Amino acid sequence: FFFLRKLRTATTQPQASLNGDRNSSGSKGKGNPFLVPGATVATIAMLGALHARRMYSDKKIEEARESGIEPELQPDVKAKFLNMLPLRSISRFWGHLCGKELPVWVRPYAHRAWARAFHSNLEEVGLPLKEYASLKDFAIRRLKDGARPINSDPHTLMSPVDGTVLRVGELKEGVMIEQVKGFSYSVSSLLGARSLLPLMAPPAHEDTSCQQENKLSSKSWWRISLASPKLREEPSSPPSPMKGLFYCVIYLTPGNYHRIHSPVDWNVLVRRHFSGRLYPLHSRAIRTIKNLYVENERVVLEGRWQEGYMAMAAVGATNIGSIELFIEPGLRTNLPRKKLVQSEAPQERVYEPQVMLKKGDEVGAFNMG
Amino acid sequence: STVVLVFQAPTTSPSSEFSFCVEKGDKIQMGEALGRWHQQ
Repeated sequence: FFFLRKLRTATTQPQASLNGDRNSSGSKGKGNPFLVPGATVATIAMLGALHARRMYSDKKIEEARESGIEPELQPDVKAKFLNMLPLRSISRFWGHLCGKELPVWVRPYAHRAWARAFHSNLEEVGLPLKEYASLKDFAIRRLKDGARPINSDPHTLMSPVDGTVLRVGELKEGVMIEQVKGFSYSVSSLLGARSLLPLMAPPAHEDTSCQQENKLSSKSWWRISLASPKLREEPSSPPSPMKGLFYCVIYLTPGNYHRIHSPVDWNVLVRRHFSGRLYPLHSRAIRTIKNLYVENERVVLEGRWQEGYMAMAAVGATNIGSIELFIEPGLRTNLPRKKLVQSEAPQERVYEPQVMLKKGDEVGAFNMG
Repeated sequence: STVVLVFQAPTTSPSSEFSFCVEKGDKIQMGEALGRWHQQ
């Protein structure tokens, strides 16, 4: 009521002015600190309503998920609007801003505020807060020794990052990964058309009747043998158990530890960099934007481990488009594009010699920018 | 940001079968087990 009364006062003032009662209206409006123009109130009300609607929608989806109903892809206007924004430039600007060196006395306050906003655990930070010169440095901080014990079981594949598991499963005939119920993307489009992905598993036993299958297998393995001389010995090796292809998608929130580690002992053969968009990757974006992981900027590492093929794709997001590789410090991602039209071909580098990584080794980091 | 892992693991023999230790929606930390298999 207070607001409405003030609003009515504000709207009646111009009318009073028109009637020639300038002095009286001026004295009423002047010096009143609670006077809010109608347009501002309307904007605030609209933003509040939109936020309330979003919270209601998120709550409904969470309730549905708890009762076992999977959310489906629902493209909306905001997703289309995101398509028009220069998200790569915005991310670079954000990275530039967060890379500014802060005065030493400001650093603890700034880093604590960041940690509070994104629920980071300050107790496991490796250095005193004043040692991190910028927010960018703090975002890719190392942790204290022992904060992340590495699972030492040799028959275990460990998580390469901190985060939330979005999808796990086995890749079947279609070789598709589900983004959201009703929409999937192909692994080849994520990893690249020239991927070493063994599309056909090697036969468990020699069988002359399966000539067609063998032909397809040799085709996919031929690609691997080109990349690694060591793998040429594979066909002559004794029959091994059938190998299935599995996948795991892990999402990192802004407050998570942002370094990427090696999940097993493996040899990295190829690195592929896809210059793409930088859509956000939170749960709402996953529900509303198609092909998120296939369209976003990403770096893919491919190689071999004791059980066969291994690939790790680090997918960037809005404001986190600078993916660093410690095994290739020269790599730069989210650079300004020279051409207006996006080039489809990813930049590929074959590592010679192969890069050997031990379980738990630091591989890279998601950096701001 | 997101990390996607794609990998081969044994599946034919139940004694050596690979299985995930996590489910969709689980929070996980670096170094914790994602999946496990048994040596034949």
